Amino acid sequence: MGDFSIAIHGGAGTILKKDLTPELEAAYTKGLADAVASGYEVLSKGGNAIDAVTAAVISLEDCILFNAGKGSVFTKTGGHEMDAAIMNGISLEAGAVAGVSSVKNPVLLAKTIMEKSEHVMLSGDGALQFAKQQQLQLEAEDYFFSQFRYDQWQLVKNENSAALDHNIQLEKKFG
Amino acid sequence: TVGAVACDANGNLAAATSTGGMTNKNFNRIGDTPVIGSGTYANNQTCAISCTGHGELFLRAVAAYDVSCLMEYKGMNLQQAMEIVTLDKLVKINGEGGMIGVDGNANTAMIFNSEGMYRAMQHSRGEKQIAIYK
Repeated sequence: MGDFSIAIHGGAGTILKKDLTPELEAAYTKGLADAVASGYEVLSKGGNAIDAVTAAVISLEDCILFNAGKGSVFTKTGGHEMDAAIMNGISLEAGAVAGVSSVKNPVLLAKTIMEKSEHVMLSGDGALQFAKQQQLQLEAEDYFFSQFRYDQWQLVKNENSAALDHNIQLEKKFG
Repeated sequence: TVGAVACDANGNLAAATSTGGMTNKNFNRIGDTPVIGSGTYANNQTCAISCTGHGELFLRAVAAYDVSCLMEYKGMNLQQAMEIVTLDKLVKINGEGGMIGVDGNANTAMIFNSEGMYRAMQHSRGEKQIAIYK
């Protein structure tokens, strides 16, 4: 059995230290620790890399702190449109989804597209239709809601530009 | 944007990325995440990469695949290739963000040009890291 490893990210940008309270920093650290542990557990039991990255990303999608799945940022119209992708280094097989709503774990939809469709990338309503056909778990709009993301959106919703989630300062308007 | 890259005990690589995109996005905007080669890429011959940051710039740079190309065609190691793409090529086009990567020997790298990147890694040799800032 050779060496194995996993790395994860939960977003990058202008993360202001003054906005990150000790409590919030502890929550983010726990979210990262849980995710890397999820993936590492798969690898340590002899599981494959695809299942490991899937487990880690599901953990991050389910954590409201990160901009994916639950806790996704708001669109101009006040909804959520999520994107995800997955790729297998053995075969170069890949699956991806763009602009999908209601799917609890978009990475699982990307994986299902890779494994069970003849396509690489599906988008929008068609992707949601495929998710339903494959019986992936769906959630109502309020599942994806977080007050923090809503407050961020309120600061920029009358602008004509979009903003990286870490670059919106609550006390300072973006743009 | 969240993501993961892994090298399993058989030396096989995988990458996955997921995002809600940009706040206030309009017109069904998508970024680099679902675009294979820009935000996500895996190839057992080189590396697995997942990106996070300003997606439009990662799209223009074809960032994830560029790391793989530097390893394949120029013989760079993972760290060198990721530094060139993240700290040089992306910076020159104002592409803020970063990426994580792993190669077939289970070496990992987490490189970013922004103030911070939420990140973590764990290796079977015992190394473990969780960090936010540089």
